[in-house]
Amino acid sequence: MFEARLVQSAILKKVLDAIKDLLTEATFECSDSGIQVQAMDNAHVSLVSLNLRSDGFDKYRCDRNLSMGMSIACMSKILRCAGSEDTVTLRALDNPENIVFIFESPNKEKLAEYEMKLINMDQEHLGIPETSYSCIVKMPSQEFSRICRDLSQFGESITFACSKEGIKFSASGDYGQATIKLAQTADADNEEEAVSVNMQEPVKLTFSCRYLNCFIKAGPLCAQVQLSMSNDVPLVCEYKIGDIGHIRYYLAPKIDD
Amino acid sequence: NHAQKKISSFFSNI
Repeated sequence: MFEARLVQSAILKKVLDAIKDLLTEATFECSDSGIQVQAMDNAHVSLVSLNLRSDGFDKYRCDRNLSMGMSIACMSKILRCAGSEDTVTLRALDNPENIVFIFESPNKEKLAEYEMKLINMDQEHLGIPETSYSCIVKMPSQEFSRICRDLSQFGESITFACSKEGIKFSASGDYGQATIKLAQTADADNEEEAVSVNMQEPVKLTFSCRYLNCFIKAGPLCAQVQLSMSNDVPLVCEYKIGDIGHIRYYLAPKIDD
Repeated sequence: NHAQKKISSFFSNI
């Protein structure tokens, strides 16, 4: 038996919003420690790693490890049926062909159940080594979203250049060039608004706007985003999910032809 | 011009 309950279904809705543009289907690995998803987009340019710890759920039971292949589009449709104040419970048997989503209204007067067929998936699992990065930048997620959206108008990719002074984002295209520089914030009174730059070595990397604009869909999950960068390796773009876990996006850089 | 690398070229299959 697998059962996981979250009082705030809104968290799960936001998680689905954060992956539905990148992934068509994904395997949810459920164990005693929680739920994990690792999946690449169809073009194998980016990778999503989602971790929801069992202790972050209001109720969690997983008698044996389960790998459940799910259609992200279908799951997203189901979660759109949850009221914003509803509680959500995920339930599956030990050898499941289906997973059930149960939504309960706060006054318990409405109970909705949606059963979704699981899918068999051949999945590739990638080993992601623990890495120490040359630059780690933390900034407001709204600001990062804004920068990605604004610069996407000027080119297909954005160059991230991080130095002691701060981080510079730039894009260029047929119409000209756009640059946005962010300096580390001086006072850290408001943690949510802070920009922090931890630099060991300067980095300069170029990334596709298309993928960055998918990652920023996770913005509503967390006030801050963390960007981890080293030259010539994938960007890690991480959003915390409350006290329950995190979503990490890995994006392969573009290289000079 | 930039060429897009694949994410799988950075990580090993397990």
